[in-house]
Amino acid sequence: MFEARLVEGSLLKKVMESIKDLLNEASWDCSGNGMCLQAMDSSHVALVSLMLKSDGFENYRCDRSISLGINLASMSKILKCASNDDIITIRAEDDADAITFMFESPKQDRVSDYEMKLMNLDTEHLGIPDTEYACVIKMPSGEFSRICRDLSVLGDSVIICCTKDGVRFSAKGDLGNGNIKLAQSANVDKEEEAVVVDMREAVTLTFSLRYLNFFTKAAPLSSQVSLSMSEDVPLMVEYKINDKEGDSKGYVRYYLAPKIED
Amino acid sequence: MEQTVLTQFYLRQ
Repeated sequence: MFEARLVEGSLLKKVMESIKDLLNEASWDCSGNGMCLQAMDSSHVALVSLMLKSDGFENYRCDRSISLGINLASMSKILKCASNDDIITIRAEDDADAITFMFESPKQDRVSDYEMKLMNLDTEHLGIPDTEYACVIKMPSGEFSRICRDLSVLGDSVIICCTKDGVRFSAKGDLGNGNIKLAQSANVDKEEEAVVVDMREAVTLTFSLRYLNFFTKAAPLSSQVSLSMSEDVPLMVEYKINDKEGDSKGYVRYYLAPKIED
Repeated sequence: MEQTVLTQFYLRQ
């Protein structure tokens, strides 16, 4: 038996919005540690690695590890039937061919449940080694969304150049070119508004803006995003999943393969 | 520029 109850159900709705445009289907691997999902997009350019920690749920029961194969568009549609302030419970029997979602209103005067068929998925996992990245850039998630959106006007790719002076995002195309430079924040009252660069080595890499724009769908989960880069390895973009109190409930990480010279 | 894929960097498990 698997059962997980999340009082701040809107977090699960936001998690689904952050992955449904990138992935068609994926397995939720449920264990005593929590619910994990790792899947690549169909072209194998980007990967999502997502964790919802068991102690982030108000109730969490997982008698034995199970893998729930899910059509993510279907799950997203069902979660749209939950109100933003609903409590969401996910339930699946061992060896079941369906998963149940229960939505309770805060006053418990409206309870709905939806059963969804599970899929048999042949999932392919990638081993991602723990990496010491040459640069880790932390910035407001809204700022990163804006940069990716604005530079998409100019081209398909962004060059991210991280040096000790700050970070420069550049794009060029038929109509011209654009650059956005962010300096490290000197004094910031609010931590979530800071730009912080932790750099061991300067790095310049090129990435597809189309995929970065998919990743920014996770911005509602977190006020900050971190970009971790090293030469000639995929970019890692991480949004921490925090509840209203700011406690960590897990993360959404995206990996994106760089573009290289032909 | 050429788009690489993740399997050029990470091994399948």
